[in-house]
Amino acid sequence: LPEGVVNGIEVYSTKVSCKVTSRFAHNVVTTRAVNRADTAKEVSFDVELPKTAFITNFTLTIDGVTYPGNVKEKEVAKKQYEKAVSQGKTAGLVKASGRKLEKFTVSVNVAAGSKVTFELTYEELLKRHKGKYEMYLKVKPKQLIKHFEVITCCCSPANPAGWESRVQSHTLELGGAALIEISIFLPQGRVSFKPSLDQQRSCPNCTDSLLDGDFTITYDVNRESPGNVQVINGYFVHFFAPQGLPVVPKNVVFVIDISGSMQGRKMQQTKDALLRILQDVKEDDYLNFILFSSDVTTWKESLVQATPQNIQLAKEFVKNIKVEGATNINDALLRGIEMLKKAREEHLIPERSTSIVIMLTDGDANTGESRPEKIQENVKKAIDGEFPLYNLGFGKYLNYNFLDSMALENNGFARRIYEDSDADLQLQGFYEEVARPLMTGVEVEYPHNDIQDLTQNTYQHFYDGSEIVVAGQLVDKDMSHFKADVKGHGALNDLTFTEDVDLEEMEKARKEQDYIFGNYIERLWAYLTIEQLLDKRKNSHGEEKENLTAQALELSLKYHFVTPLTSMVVTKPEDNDDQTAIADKPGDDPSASSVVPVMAYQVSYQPPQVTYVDGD
Amino acid sequence: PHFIIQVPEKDDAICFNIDEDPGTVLRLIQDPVTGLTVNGQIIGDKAGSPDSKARKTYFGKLGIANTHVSSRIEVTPEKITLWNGDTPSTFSWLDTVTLTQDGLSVKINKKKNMVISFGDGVTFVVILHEVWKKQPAHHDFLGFYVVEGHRMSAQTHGLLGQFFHPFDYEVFDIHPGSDPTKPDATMLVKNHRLTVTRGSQKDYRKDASIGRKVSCWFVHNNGQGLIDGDHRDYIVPALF
Repeated sequence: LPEGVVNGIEVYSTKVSCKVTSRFAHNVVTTRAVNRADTAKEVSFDVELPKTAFITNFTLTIDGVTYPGNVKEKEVAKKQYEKAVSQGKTAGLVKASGRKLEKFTVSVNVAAGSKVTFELTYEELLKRHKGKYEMYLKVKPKQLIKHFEVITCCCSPANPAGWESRVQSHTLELGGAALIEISIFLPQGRVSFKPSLDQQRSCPNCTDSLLDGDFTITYDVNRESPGNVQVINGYFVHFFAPQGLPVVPKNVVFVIDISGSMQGRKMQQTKDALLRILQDVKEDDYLNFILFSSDVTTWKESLVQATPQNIQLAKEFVKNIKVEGATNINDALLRGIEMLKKAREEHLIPERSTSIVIMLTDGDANTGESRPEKIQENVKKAIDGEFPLYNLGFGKYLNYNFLDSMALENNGFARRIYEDSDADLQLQGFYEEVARPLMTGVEVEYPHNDIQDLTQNTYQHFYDGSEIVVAGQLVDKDMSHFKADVKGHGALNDLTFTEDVDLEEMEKARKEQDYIFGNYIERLWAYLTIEQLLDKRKNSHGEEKENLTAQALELSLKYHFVTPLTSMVVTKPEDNDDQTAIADKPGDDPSASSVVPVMAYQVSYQPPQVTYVDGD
Repeated sequence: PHFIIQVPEKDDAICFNIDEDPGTVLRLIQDPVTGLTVNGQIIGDKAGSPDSKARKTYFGKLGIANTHVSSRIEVTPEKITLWNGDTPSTFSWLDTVTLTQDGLSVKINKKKNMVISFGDGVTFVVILHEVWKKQPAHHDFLGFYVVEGHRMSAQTHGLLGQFFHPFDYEVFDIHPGSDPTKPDATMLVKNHRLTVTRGSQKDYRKDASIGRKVSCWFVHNNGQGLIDGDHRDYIVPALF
């Protein structure tokens, strides 16, 4: 058998091609295989892609005939899917896989001597966390591959001021540096990973692959100015991330679940994380702990300044936390919110400071007010938009959608803490993301008459190391310039950053940059709009929900995105629809993979009649 | 650096140079009543000619402070740093940004200038002069203008500050000088009789590259006789 043939199947090429333009990543994974056996064989195609990505295309090409994927409304796709499932003859689907990834899997039977090509395309907006963007690929081929290649390219349109992106750093952890080529031709950075067959072998005569790793590229853009606006074909995107501003002092209430289920490692990890967080708290900050089980207890009656003495006392308090009782989320959150509001009213905290509630729980409310919708209502009413709520869901056994929804409607977000050896680091990592607010009450303003279909343009906080991204459309594509103001409150003063966008000059520069995808900004706008519509939809009801759903669905279909509202269907029309592959968005439930009907993911393929001569 | 003192009462201007070594910090304004001080640090050419007559010097760093509210602004051609107590905020000349806080407003106009106002009645403008990056001889440098100063007290002093108060001078005996295009004259000012030369300097507030010509009577020898004391009296050890 030729090298790289396993069970009759030779995967002779896999190419992963990633292109990042303006933080918007376009990824294409192409695998080509041939069945060298003398009977039909099953070929599998597995790709793990980020949860935040939207699949936009999948094609299956068998012996030169291409079967394209069609993005359809979920219900429409489901009908085809159910029919195929009922016949036991479907499907490809996507499952949640680990913390960051979803797994796309398709298997197809390939006739003897036939070739198959799989091509999956997905797109993602890379978000800046702690000062860097991260592009992540899981590399784990099942067998040796003659031509295996990962090529990534980070580029960005140069703007008239000529300062935009350049790749500043790389982190690669895979198979040894000798296999990786990095070339940087500013403003483009290119990384190529191309191991030979021998380099892939786990040992000199082995036929299995040693490639099993994370391919991570981290980079940041060269940012001389806090803002950058890019405009292409009437769509614009505005990136904003000021540097050099002092941190706004914060008042943090940690609302910690100490119910019985936290017993053991979870509580120990929580304590470890809190102790490390306490080391990083700045002296300007104020804090308090609210512990909840069946009852609610507080460390101090009101917020206290993070003086060295108080931090020492807080550490002692944290070390002595004991688990007990049930889970009273409602009363704990209301106590924390009231404490923050009172501190503001009574001027116990600095005038120029910002408040944050961070709740950690590992289960659903089961005492006091335990109806999630009522808790949400109470919390929303109590916070009244004054500060954000961040919910950390620890472990598997909780209603994450409730935490997510409650945080979103209070200008925060939820984060899942995976029950694992590094849970303490996950907790600390989350805190670091929100520990350095540089601006509060941020509002990005554009001239009303010139701009339409704006994505979210108000933010309660801008955190150091993150980035605000606003996209929209120009009413008049031929306008020559517009102005964008970003207003907010800093630690010491009120700030207004102004961007004067000269569209004629930008168009001139754009024409000189032939590497820019023409509709890149438009797709980025669509991605961001859909993402935000889906978030808003989580907390809407009735007609509003219907409208949001309709808008998100329309855009998902228009731009071919597989979102929670759509599915991608790959069919072979000539085979009487008995081959249906469905790609769905599995959502953020780690147990989802065992809930969805995963048993039906094999494509039944009737090999075509082929007359075929072989030398042997 | 060149100094231009406009005298609206006479619809005329007086100018002088201060030639000092690069690194020297000069006190431009000091007002003990409002707490405002402005100091400027001198930079030279890239080549650093040892011949002080051939050498050109500019302001490369300005320090503007209000000691009453412990706020400081340090401006260089590279960046702008605002200090409130010990807490800095840093901005680049590529920002267009407006900052407001109690009694202070700062507006940075991308790659052009910044306008600093202390309440009503005191406004300074700092101009960024950029030279061609590959220019062999010169650095980027700064211009400093007082556009409004009526809230400054009568005790204000400094190379510029001393001229915030009304002062009188007289120019007579205009006669040809060594340069036929620049007549000399005698100026009577602060009880000194000085030989001055008619010349011109430029006001770059409206346009940092071309500027507007301002005719003035040039006082030689580091403004000696025009300024109070000697120019070395205005040298201070540090920007703040």
